[in-house]
Amino acid sequence: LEARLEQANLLKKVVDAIKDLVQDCNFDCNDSGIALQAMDNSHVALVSMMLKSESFSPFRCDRNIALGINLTSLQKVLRCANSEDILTLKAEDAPDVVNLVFESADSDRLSEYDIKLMDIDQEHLGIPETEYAANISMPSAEFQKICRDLMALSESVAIECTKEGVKFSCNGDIGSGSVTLRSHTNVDKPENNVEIDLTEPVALTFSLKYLVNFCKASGLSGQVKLCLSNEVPLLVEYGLASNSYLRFYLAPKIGD
Amino acid sequence: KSRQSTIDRYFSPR
Repeated sequence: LEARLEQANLLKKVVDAIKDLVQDCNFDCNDSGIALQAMDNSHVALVSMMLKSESFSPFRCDRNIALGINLTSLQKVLRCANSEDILTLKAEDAPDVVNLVFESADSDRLSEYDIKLMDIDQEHLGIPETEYAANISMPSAEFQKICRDLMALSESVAIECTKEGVKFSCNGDIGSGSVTLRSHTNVDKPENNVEIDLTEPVALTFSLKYLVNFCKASGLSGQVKLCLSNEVPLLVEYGLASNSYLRFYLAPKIGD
Repeated sequence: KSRQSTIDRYFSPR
């Protein structure tokens, strides 16, 4: 494997966003790119990252390899990069280590680190292709604020999507609260758009603790996409350049 | 009262 990423910061942000959810992960490398799939310990949430080969320049992967990496170790090394550094990831066949080289774009500094790999026996889940009943795009900062605000009142949030809009509501010991968003187009700042694409009304309840955790990815993308269908996990997607993405799936809360 | 379901209830091992 040899993969050069223009922005070391991108991988750093991804790792920062997922490392409280999952600890040891396989980075599956093949000629289409670098993928990661992992559930949290309680099997409530699933992280799925895809960095397509087009996100790297150049990208070369001659044989499929799984790089088992502890994310705390990876985070430590990625913190050694300067924010504008270029990152090259390298691994040999049947590797013991993954090699990270940081290059400064405007100086001649070159730093190099090896991280020891681990054998991770990870269960891989098949995620079915789903036509969701509701697809919502909104500013990622807005979604983060809603989740944080409602978590002050309750452990759970009900997300209801109708043709009127999308309503986030909660009920707790001190009282209740709700935030409703309607479709909204801002021509000057498309990042502020709220788009709701609904084929049938949806109502589901989710744990706010996990949603707040997912929102650590807000720095990766100005917009977040929420996809919901009744009785299936919520998909929270942060789109990255070149069709790469960071996705989180969250199992709903269900009636007893 | 509601309880938390898990992901493996919806997505099966590949």
